[in-house]
Amino acid sequence: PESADLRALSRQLCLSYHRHFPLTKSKAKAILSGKTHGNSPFVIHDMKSLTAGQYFINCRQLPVLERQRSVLPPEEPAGELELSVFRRLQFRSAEAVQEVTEFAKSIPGFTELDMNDQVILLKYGVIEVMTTMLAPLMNKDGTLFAYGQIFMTREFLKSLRKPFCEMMEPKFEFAVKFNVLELDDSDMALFFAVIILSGDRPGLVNVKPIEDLQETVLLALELQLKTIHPDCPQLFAKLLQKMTDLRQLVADHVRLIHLLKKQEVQMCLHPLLQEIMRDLY
Amino acid sequence: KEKHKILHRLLQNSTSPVDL
Repeated sequence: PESADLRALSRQLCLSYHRHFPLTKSKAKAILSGKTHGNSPFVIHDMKSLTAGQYFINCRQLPVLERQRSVLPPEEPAGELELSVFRRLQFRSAEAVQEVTEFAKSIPGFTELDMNDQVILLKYGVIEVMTTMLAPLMNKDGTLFAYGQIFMTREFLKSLRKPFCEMMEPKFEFAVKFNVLELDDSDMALFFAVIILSGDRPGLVNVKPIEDLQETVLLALELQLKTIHPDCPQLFAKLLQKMTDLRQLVADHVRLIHLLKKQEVQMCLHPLLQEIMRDLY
Repeated sequence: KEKHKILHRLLQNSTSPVDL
């Protein structure tokens, strides 16, 4: 493809990234660096602030309704702190799966792929994309949550009882390293598309068209990184290496969720997440 | 297809919100 076509593809995916994801890297960066002019997130660092923060989240659901989301978190049943945090996290995750799906559909050529292959690409790619999407929301001290309205500290998450305390720590470790790459919104958009279009997922029937699409996105990503980050010639290679780390991270995450399902009597996994994680690794 | 019916629905239906 001509470089003009590749640039057009980058622009298109970046637009789609802004359209489908409520908290982009640039927005998260502004919040985390305190550049939002008096609109800083509510900090959750202990049980007391968690209780206050939950009320705070409920009070600020308006932007969600404005985006015509019909699904709101269910009324919080009384229960253990850890399970309550987990319920909120998985509700947001299910919403994020929908956002990633809409993003995938906007990748040129994706919806023309075999329908079962589209399902497999999403099933395997969605948690990798979501984990990567989490990185800009994090710094070494904590993570943004609830569309950037909440900042939950890493120490608080680590203080939850086992195995809940083990859930976020590997994501922080990944995020701190990933954020060093200093990608911008358009780089992120292309990287997500590369992850989704992985032709080596188990069970794919028609691999060739997937690989062809990925090849084009990879060319666009390489060109873009060379143009935007000329001072870092290794960036493209470094970014591709992250895909290996992501697979391991997701495999560990899924193992942990399966363990939780066995151990926690009260835990109920969201049907969409259940569907994705069943027989995945 | 039955095993991934919500994903199928998400992929096929772009406008109406999916009842989860």
